[in-house]
Amino acid sequence: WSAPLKSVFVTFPGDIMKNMTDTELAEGYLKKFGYINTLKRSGFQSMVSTSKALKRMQRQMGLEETGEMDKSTLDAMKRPRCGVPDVAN
Amino acid sequence: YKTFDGDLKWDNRDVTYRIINYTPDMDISLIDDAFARAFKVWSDVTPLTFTRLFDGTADIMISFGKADHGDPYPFDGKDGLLAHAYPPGEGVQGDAHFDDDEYWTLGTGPAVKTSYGNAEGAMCHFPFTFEGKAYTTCTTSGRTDNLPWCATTADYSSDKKYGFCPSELLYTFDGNADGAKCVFPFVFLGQEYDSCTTEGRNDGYRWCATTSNFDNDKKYGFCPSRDTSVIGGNAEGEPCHFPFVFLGKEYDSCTSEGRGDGKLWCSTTNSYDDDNKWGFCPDQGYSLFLVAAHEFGHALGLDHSNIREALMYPMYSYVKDFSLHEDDIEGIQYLYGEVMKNGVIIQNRIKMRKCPLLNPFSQPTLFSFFRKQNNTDETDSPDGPTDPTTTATTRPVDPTKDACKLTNFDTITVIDGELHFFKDGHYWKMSSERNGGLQGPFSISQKWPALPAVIDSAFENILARKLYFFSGTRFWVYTGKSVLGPRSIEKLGLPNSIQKVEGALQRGKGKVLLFSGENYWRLDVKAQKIDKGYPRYTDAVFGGVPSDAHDVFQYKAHIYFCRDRFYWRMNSRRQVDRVGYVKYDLLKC
Repeated sequence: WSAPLKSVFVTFPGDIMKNMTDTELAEGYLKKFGYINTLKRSGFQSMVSTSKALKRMQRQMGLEETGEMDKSTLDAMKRPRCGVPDVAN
Repeated sequence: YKTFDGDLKWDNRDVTYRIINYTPDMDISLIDDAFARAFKVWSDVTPLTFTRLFDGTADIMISFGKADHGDPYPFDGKDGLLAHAYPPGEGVQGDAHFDDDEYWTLGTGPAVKTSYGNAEGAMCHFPFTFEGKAYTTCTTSGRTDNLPWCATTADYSSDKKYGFCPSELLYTFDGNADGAKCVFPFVFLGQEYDSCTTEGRNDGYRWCATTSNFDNDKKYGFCPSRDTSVIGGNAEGEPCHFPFVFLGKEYDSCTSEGRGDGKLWCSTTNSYDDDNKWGFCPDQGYSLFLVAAHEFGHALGLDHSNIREALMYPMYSYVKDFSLHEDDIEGIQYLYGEVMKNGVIIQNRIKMRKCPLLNPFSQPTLFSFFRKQNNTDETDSPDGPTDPTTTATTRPVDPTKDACKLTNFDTITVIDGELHFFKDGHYWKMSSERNGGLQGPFSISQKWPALPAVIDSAFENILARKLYFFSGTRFWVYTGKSVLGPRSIEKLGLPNSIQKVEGALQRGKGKVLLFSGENYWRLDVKAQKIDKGYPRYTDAVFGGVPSDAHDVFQYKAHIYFCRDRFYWRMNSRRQVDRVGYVKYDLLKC
């Protein structure tokens, strides 16, 4: 058996993307594209649970609605896309 | 498909656009062409035309920028967010921004257009062979002037067709030097530069002076990217340096080592460990045409679709032979209609799904049908009926009879489940179905010959199949084609002091509220008499709406009070839950 590769991650100067955990990535994505913290018309802030937000995102993206940060959901979040939110605020 | 809240769209059909700046990734002519083709995607299926402006303010201002680029939504470096655009409107609305930390191509790797040479500006052909060696990028081989070049056919040796690749040694773009080439070395703030630099700028774009001294001459331009240049990082525009050393190990090609995101990168000097100069390796890039077509969809009023194959789906994916998905076509034609050969605009030719057994306000379900053609006996349109299997609502392009050009209406009411807008002898009707189209104008006198041109109020007694119309102090009752009236509104028990009835609200079976001034009365329709205990003050029961509303009507379980071009919408709990424009929200202009 070959020894497993030992990856070392470095911080590249000028790299805008920070190394994020999957949870940070998902939370950022759900917020950025309007799935959580949707500002209601009447002015109050509605905290939608992450699970509900994930289901909403999964429905929009045509993924299985698990409400969990599974691999296909995370993969979808990493794909290049338009910056316009999916859920209008 | 989805439209933005309020169905935001352009009022004018001739939409203007302006390209503010360019990405260094492609030749200007390729960028112009990509944008023009992206607009054509939409103009092919709508009556919209797109005119390019070269100065001033256009409806759609197009720009490239990196990270913080002047609006509240910064880009995020390479990949991730590619672009964004704003829905139609004034100011930044309608504008489209493209992230210039992306590598913009035509979707399949470097799109390199040649200059000079003998290929008349043809694109590079990769790979090409030159003296027995295959090249997948532009090369300086065979030249002493260091100008990169490529063959425009597969084999330079046999065809001898070539051109020069984008290079700062050949030309610059934008700036103030009319595209002159860089002059190296040049002096900037007393310091000498041998290559393009980002010094002096905070937007990351590489520039050079086009004379030997910028401090004196102030002549500059931006450097085009070479196809071999790295993207992003801190050495944009520089080529990879192979081999390079990273964490003590030597690399002969781009690597994803050191990164958690799997992206390929390289060092632009022989040692990353020493110099820390790096960038991402050129890849397929993103198709500027496809991304622009998507963004222009937003700029025209389409929100994201959840159909994966639709252009307006939020994720990017490259398709070779692009054609607009039916979902996108339906969306844009919902907003703008489509154009027929004879110049007649087909308004809102929308395939809708409706179960005919359900009431007209129910949610769409199973069956497909097209909007019903205007009845020929009630249309002013000169157009005859069309193919019944693909019938559509026609509307002559006559601005004087365009409901969208009107500021307000004499009255708005629901007849036979459809919203009707009355104004000066004409009326328009809007289907209550989701995505229903506006039809009209129709002539009031043709449909209801006894009525005057100005109708102040109207309501339908559905049970008795009667239509009540009020104008001034008189009213008429239509049952089918037979009419009773005019009669004085005093006969109903309304005081002779009121000048007109301005609104009518159905309240349960056989009761209708009639509004005038700040008061309302309840009419017992069967008895044809006003109930006791009236008038009452409107604001005592309907709080938060204008006391001088000129139209009051009920539509889809909401009560609407209109004043001028606005409406106040009240829900069943008598809360005003929305204030909006009649034009955009009800007429769907």
